[in-house]
Amino acid sequence: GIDCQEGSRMCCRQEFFVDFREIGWHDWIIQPEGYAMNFCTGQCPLHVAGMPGISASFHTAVLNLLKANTAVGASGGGSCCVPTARRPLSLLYYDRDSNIVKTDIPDMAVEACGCS
Amino acid sequence: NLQTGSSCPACWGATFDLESQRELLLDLAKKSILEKLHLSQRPTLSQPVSRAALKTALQRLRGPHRQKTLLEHDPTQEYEVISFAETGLSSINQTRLDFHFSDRAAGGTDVRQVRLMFFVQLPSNATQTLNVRVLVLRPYDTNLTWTSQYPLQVDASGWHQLVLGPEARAACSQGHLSLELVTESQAAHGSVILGGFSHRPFVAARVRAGDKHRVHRR
Repeated sequence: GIDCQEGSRMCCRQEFFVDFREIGWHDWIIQPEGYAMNFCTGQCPLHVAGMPGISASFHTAVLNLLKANTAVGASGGGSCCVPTARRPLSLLYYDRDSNIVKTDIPDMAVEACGCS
Repeated sequence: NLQTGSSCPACWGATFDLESQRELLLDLAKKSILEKLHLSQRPTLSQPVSRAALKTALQRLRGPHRQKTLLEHDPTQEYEVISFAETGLSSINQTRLDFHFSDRAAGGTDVRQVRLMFFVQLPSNATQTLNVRVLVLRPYDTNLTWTSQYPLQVDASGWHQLVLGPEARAACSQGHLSLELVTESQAAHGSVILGGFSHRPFVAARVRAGDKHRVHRR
């Protein structure tokens, strides 16, 4: 996978870190301090179409939804830039009754993107 | 984005301005986490929990036993010494490996564990049996003889490790460990990588600083 650099237009992984303190969630989420909600963006010209990709992911669902909405406006062909590797997000947090809960949410952090 | 008229972030030819979409992404993150935790909204704590209480709860989560073990086993007094093999005499299917430990690093200390790490390059679907022998000098004898032997079945290429017994630990604490690697055949012997910069066998000895290192106040 390729990490997005300044000015890169090719399909890449855009890093985006959500700091729980910034969104005021650090009081009920004990660990970690934030969530790497990386996402895939960029072009998939035909010559890279078909690079390995998987479709059963949260981002793909969103992308399909967006594609469906804008199918009319979409121009050009090729494949879409989607996650090809993901990892879970492990959370330690308080529930409503101040119990400590540990949960592993699968497929939450995108590790790599590809054209599929 | 339809409402804002700006281009879809994942569509063909789109460019994506991170900062202008920040609020949207933060909202998306919140929704996604709450949805996965099956929460309709973030929990609000009726009474905030102090850091000290949190620490106690987490320690309880780990369980009293773990805590005791940690107290007993004080890693600050332990360290690991690594020694790379010097390959000595070798015959068709045997090779001698010598490992040296400086007095300062291991001498007079309590060696807790000795692991031999070596790299094997096997043809696919091949397996191989080899023996690792620990060599010692017997009293009144100038030749090294083996005192214990570890048979090993290798079925994949890569690094393999073998934990050696008390004889090896004793030899390390005396500063010099000699091993002998014996394989079934010459061809099999070739698959064990003994030389080379990045695949040289080595020994990792976990050492506990002996009394000599501690200062006693009378």
